Amino acid sequence: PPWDNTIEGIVEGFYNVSAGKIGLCVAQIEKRQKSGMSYEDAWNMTSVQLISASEAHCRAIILSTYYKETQELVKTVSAELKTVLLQLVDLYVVYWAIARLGDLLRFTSISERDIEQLQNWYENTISKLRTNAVGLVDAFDIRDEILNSTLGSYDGRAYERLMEEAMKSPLNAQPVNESFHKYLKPLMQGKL
Amino acid sequence: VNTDLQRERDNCTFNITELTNILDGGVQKTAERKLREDTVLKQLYNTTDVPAIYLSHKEKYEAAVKKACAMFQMIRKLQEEENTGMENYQALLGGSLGSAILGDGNPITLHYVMFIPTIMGQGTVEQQAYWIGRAFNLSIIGTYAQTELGHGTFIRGLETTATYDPSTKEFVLNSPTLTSYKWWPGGLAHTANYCIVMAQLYTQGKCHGIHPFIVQLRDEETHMPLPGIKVGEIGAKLGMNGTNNGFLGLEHVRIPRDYMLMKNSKVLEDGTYVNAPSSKLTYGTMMFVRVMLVNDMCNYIAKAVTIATRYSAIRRQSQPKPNEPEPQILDYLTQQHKLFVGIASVHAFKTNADWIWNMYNNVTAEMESGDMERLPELHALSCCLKAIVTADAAECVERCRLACGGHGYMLASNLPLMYGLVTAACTYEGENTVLLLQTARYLVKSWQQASSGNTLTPTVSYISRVGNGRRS
Repeated sequence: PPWDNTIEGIVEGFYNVSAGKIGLCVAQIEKRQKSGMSYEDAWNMTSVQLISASEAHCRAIILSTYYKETQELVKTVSAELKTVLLQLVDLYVVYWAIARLGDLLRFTSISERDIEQLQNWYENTISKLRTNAVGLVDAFDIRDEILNSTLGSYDGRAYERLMEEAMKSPLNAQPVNESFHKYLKPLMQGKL
Repeated sequence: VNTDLQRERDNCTFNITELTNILDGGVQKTAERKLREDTVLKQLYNTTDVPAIYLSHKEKYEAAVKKACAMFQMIRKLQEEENTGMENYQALLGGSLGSAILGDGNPITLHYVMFIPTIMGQGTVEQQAYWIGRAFNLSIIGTYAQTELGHGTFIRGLETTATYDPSTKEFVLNSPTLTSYKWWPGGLAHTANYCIVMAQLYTQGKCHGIHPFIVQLRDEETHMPLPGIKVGEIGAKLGMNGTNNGFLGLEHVRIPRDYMLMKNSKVLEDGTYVNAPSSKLTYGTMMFVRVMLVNDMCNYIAKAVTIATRYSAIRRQSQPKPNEPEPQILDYLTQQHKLFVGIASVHAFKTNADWIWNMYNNVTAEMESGDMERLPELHALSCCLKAIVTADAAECVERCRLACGGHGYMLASNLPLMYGLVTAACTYEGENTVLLLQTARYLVKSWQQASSGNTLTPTVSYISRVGNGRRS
């Protein structure tokens, strides 16, 4: 079928990849069995492809579920949030399409021109999401005590926190560590 | 608040609280979560503690036990006051709140996420009545031992044996080889005094495959290992050093007949084996944990991208245009590329986690009435989802660490510790490659069924459609 450069089209493309890979695995196993290999050996020899088929199946399910469920969800949210949630779906689906271009080229009719459009679509979506980046992570609503990170606190005092944490290092408890007297000084004075 | 961060918040185009409520599952759920966090953190979060990153291995365990006990004391109190259900335990333990309080893992988690659920799922009503009460009020602490030193995801290969002795109406549990020693379960080393042990059941001279048995490991008063129990800790790991992972050898340990969990298969007093309606029923606990894991991974990715995104907003770097100030690193497209897929992944995985959780509940309900039709489909799905989501989560946390440059390499950023916890999930509850191969087995079978003109289950029905198109 002709390639459809939409979210639905990409999801369908992933299903094509998955089915294509499973079909190839089955054909490979059968071919190897016909050449005299046992089923178990044929399976083992095909296992790298089998893992790839399994991953493709899972990617298709994840993309499809995310897309379908979000389509339902956005019917119940504000217009502003709907825009952002749909942008996230676009970003995620297009990201994986670009990440798996080799598979799409192999199992679908995607063209160079489609790929160029996908790349532009991805970059534009990233730019659109830029304004809401902090808002999106704030929405996860993770308290500072739970994040437990010098870099990610809500107030953004990352540098101050890094210094505060550095001061907790046991090595900072004394101005001169005893290893200086034990090893460094004798070494420096040629007495080690 | 840092001015750059404040400006970002001022420019946000949507209502943040609206999204938070959706992620929590509703306004009420957000309120419940906030109250829970408030109560727990007020009582248990202590900034004066020595940072765990500077503690020794032994001190880490002792601190983890201390914190876990304080947390469970609190859960017990909540239980008395509000009749707290399993959902709350999971929210406290499995979620980001639990990992915040308990740092690098907790030695009692498996008691709640595996020991109790296994008894609930695989024990008879009588067994549940006897064990669950004791487990809920922590009179006993349990864990779940399946993996052996020489045997992982392939559970039919387990070597531990449980041989029924009708003369005493007891099972004799034995680890015949070093490779049959149980290896890895959290809390097994020095914390649990009971354990569900998966072992090959022998009765009347025949092997009937793996079954779950409750084994007492330690004296309830002295906590000393019981005769025949060889138990200890497996040593320091890349992460999860508070979980007290252990090994267990059993030297002809005798347990009463009714310590075998018999909701599905049974061994009668005379040693007669009564078969389960499906040999697949013992896979229930594993599937449950894999489904739970998908949700857990969402929490970790959310934490990692929150850290990296806020840091990217306050961090300024380089001077692409002369005479202009250093831009926020969040303005670089490469940085956005690193972060935004992480944010989208949280939403994608959360949606999929909810979806498979519903499916798990439906299939479990169908199984209760003897309908096993969708069990292989759920098993195949939970295997590959667990594998892909944990692998993506590990990659995402690592990408967030890199997005924070050298500062992300500091343990105090919490990103390395988080990576340790997330990457562990790529190997526990089924190593990812093995799980993907299990899914592949189902997919190949589905392809063959489609070729023979059979109808496929919903999540693989596309194989018929696409496969037919390809053939035509």
